[in-house]
Amino acid sequence: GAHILVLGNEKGGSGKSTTAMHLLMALAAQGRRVAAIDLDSRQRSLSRYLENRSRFIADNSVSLEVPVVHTIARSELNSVDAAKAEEKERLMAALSELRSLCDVVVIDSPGSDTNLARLAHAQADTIVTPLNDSFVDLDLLARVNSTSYEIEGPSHYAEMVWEARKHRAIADRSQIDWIVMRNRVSSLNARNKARVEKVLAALAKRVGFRFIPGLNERVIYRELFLKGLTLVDLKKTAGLGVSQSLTMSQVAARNELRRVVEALNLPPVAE
Amino acid sequence: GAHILVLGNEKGGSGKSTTAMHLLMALAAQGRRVAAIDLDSRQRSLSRYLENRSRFIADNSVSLEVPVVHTIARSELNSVDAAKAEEKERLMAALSELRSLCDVVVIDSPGSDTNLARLAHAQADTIVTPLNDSFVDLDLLARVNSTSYEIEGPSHYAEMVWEARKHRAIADRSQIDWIVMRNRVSSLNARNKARVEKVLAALAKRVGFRFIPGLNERVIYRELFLKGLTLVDLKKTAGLGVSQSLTMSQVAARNELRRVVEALNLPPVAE
Ligand SMILES: Nc1ncnc2c1ncn2[C@@H]1O[C@H](COP(=O)(O)OP(=O)(O)OP(=O)(O)O)[C@@H](O)[C@H]1O
Ligand SMILES: Nc1ncnc2c1ncn2[C@@H]1O[C@H](COP(=O)(O)OP(=O)(O)OP(=O)(O)O)[C@@H](O)[C@H]1O
Ligand SMILES: [Mg+2]
Ligand SMILES: [Mg+2]
Repeated sequence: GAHILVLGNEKGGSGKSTTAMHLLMALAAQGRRVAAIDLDSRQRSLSRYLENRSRFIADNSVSLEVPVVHTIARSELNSVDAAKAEEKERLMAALSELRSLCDVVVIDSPGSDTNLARLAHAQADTIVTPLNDSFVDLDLLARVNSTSYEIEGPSHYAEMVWEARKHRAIADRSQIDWIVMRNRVSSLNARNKARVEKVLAALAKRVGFRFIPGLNERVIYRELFLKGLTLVDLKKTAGLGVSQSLTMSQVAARNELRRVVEALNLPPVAE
Repeated sequence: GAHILVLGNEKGGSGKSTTAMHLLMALAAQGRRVAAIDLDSRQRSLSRYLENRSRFIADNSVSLEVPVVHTIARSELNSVDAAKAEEKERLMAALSELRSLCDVVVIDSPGSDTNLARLAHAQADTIVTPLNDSFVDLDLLARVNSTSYEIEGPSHYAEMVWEARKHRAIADRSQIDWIVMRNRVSSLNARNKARVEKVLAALAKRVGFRFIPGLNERVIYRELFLKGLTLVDLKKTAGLGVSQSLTMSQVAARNELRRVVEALNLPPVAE
């Protein structure tokens, strides 16, 4: 069945939806059959990005792939337990439909601790956790000592992933590959960056993830949202009012994104 | 009673907790009696920032103000309606205690649409909404046309503030001052910035907020989190292992923060 890739981080604004969209399009460009599940039925950033893409394609009669996205509606039931059961049903229905049709299903989680996010984490083969270069973001993974920078203990989101791994081990004995990906990295702030990296290296061993350099802060990762495009599409959309003037930074961005895709270690593309 | 200042934006990671902490300390430095309410009982970024501050003060025997913070626990009740009632009780209890003791109560909301966030918005005299220079963030305020950049309609968060204003008008006929504050602004990306600004200017008129330049992306706004300090404290903490080597950027940051405080148009400081 499909490889399930979950974008997860209960810290808001770490870059889950942005990374989800860019991985989706990069994996599609490799020839994989991809689809998406959006667990944030209120913000719907990923669904909106793909709706914008469909509209752009229609308005410009251009032929570009638009992966299918299932938005999982949150339950409105008045009993918390009944609501959780209803949401589980909805997620599993979407998953069982897509698993047989795709090579990779990309699941975007909301920036908070929700029932749907927890269920999806337990279904993941790979969890990708984007993270700002910031001790504020790191606080969701671990408590850090302010003088020695030593790790004092795991925090909520690390515990949430641990729970998900426990569920998978019990359910089907399979492992979850957890990747922490730095995002919105700037070329400045060497000291703060070095400190964050040191903590991440220690935390990776202790909590069981691998971490990758990820994506720099680049306007190209967000300025195409309204058109539903990504830098992966830019060759095909030349002359459609999408500026080509960022070429140097685009090449760097392409390589950056390519390195993230390679770091996923997905099974080779089906023939 | 106290002026109620709510940091609100259901978009995650827009900078609510960072802005809450810096406004809290800047207002305290003006001689105002301040306190905080943290509505995010899971992430608790603001509460954690203040806990780190208390620990730093204790470990270094330095005398710095630590404003009181009430973290409002989310309800665990199994009925959604009963949970909402319990949360309302908790928030109103914290507010009534602090209103009589303070000049300003700063309330930090979570990055999602929650019952507590909605209740707090309806109690606000001022709502400050930080916003990244990004159409992804803007999508929570309004739907924007991808070719004309015209506003097609309000989105979830604009509607949420509208609801809060309606409640206040009915309850006590008072107005809510809504300020949208750009955050994490970079000096690059002139074209994307100009487009976002144009949409914000049009949206401000239509949806009823005023927008201010806000805060640039600066590592000083996040690298002091573990010590619980802000740039407002730096004179007092010289020689306590807190580097003074960012002086030029610090001066610019101080002025930036001061302009935000002035833009709040709060009543003059009590004698
Ligand atoms: N690498 C990047 N370069 C530039 N901007 C970025 C990058 N990654 C994310 N952004 C911007 O940062 C903001 C947050 O990103 P995004 O919405 O993808 O995060 P998220 O984790 O999905 O947030 P939420 O928790 O609200 O779902 C958005 O304005 C987005 O456009
Ligand atoms: N002006 C700024 N300069 C540099 N870094 C910033 C700035 N504002 C916020 N950040 C960083 O951006 C990230 C998000 O900020 P913050 O946690 O304050 O947002 P939030 O809106 O409270 O998020 P959430 O929705 O998760 O509550 C954090 O890593 C923070 O340190
Ligand atoms: Mg998102
Ligand atoms: Mg916050």
